[in-house]
Amino acid sequence: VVELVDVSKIYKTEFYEVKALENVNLEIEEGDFAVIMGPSGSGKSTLLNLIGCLDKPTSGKVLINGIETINLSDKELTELRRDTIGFIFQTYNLIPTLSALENVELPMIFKGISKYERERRAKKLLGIVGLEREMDRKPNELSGGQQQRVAIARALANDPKILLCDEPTGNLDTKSGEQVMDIIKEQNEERGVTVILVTHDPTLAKYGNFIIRLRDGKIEGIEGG
Amino acid sequence: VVELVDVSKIYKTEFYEVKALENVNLEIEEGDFAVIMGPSGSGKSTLLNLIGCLDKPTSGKVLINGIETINLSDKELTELRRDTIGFIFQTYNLIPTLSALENVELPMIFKGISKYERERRAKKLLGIVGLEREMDRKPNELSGGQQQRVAIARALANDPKILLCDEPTGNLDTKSGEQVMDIIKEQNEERGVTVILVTHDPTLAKYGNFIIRLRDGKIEGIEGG
Ligand SMILES: Nc1ncnc2c1ncn2[C@@H]1O[C@H](COP(=O)(O)OP(=O)(O)OP(=O)(O)O)[C@@H](O)[C@H]1O
Ligand SMILES: Nc1ncnc2c1ncn2[C@@H]1O[C@H](COP(=O)(O)OP(=O)(O)OP(=O)(O)O)[C@@H](O)[C@H]1O
Ligand SMILES: [Mg+2]
Ligand SMILES: [Mg+2]
Repeated sequence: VVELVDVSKIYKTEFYEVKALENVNLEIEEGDFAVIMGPSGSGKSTLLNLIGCLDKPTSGKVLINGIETINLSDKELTELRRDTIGFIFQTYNLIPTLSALENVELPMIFKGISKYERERRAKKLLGIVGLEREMDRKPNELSGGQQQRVAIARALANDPKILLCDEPTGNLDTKSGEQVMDIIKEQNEERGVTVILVTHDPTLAKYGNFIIRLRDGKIEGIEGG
Repeated sequence: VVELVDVSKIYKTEFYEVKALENVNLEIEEGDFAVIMGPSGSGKSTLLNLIGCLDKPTSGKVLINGIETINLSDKELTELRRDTIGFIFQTYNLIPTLSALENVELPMIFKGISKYERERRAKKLLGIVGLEREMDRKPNELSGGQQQRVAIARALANDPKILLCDEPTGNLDTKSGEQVMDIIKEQNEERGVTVILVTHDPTLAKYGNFIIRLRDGKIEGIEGG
């Protein structure tokens, strides 16, 4: 369902070039639970951004469901991201002027879902991550871990087929972190959602059916899968 | 050096009230290495913000070096923060328009340190956190963990006597995390810096000489110390 063929990503500025990813080849099947690990700066978020069609590779091909993303129009890319992909960002990217509830509703608005249904669903998702009582608060009125949990609820808003998670438990205590991993695991096992999860936390490796190790923009090794 | 007497913090809005901290009593001696742990939303960042004089308690007293912070003028508070306290924020709070080097220089500018000395010192600190080659990049050109390491270098810029760390390794891989903890431990052991460190990561507890456990805004227990 996700395929990377000889993908490289180079960030260029007038002063320097950064090889964030180099000749990455990767195949992730539908229903897989892939865990991506590697040192800080090794290219994990870049890899996830390419798979999530938030950025284009400098060279090589990214294919989602067999279609090369380079061939998709901006409109088609937007639909793909909206309907198929759920993204939990390393920096949450919540809208500061919207409440937790409204942040979770946002992806559903773009999908044309009714106000009544949006609120019902958003409340349910916030309840699942333990934030029902905080739903009317804005992000800056929430703790770091609470913001992270809103971001997780939002990623699930449109029932994604592919769930991309960038350090989803970085700001959570062990208990909340386990609750979040259970939610993600359930999506994978019960609903067949393909999960691609980036983490530094070695204890999360066990959730995946295979592990991809990145170092300096290259795949160092793949275990399982 | 840090004392909290019956401290409470209530966040009020027109719609609701949140008891973030309730009757917290705490004494931290000079040279201590205090580790604060607790679930997401338990009040850790709030506690650190009060100690760092970034916010005032709703009731109770915060004393730094025996002086009640409530009695300090804004000017005195600014000097205290600038000269005595180094703060590693949970969300880094880097200036997006400044390079990594300039972000680390910033606290030194307020202290009137010469350009030459500022640059020398900032480069040294970025070198210590392994970011010398990235010093001219802006925050959005750095990975999450790299941004976190810039925030750590910046907190050390003015040789603080008290180092407040809010999840300093949340976005770092094990190796980078250990390097950062070694830096912080060295500040404590070699330079007698008082360290107050908030973390979810139980493996960091061993660095401290005592552990404060928070739950729902109250101190649940104190071990060691
Ligand atoms: N916009 C950008 N411009 C320039 N360089 C960038 C940019 N974004 C990332 N980089 C660089 O690309 C490399 C990979 O970054 P990436 O964010 O993918 O790493 P990461 O593995 O997610 O790191 P972390 O674990 O710290 O989040 C890093 O060296 C980083 O400095
Ligand atoms: N500005 C604010 N307005 C209203 N409530 C707030 C505000 N900041 C924090 N809170 C609430 O106060 C409580 C404590 O927040 P705090 O950020 O101190 O928790 P924390 O222990 O640091 O959490 P985390 O581990 O998730 O970072 C939480 O319930 C949070 O929702
Ligand atoms: Mg990253
Ligand atoms: Mg916090």
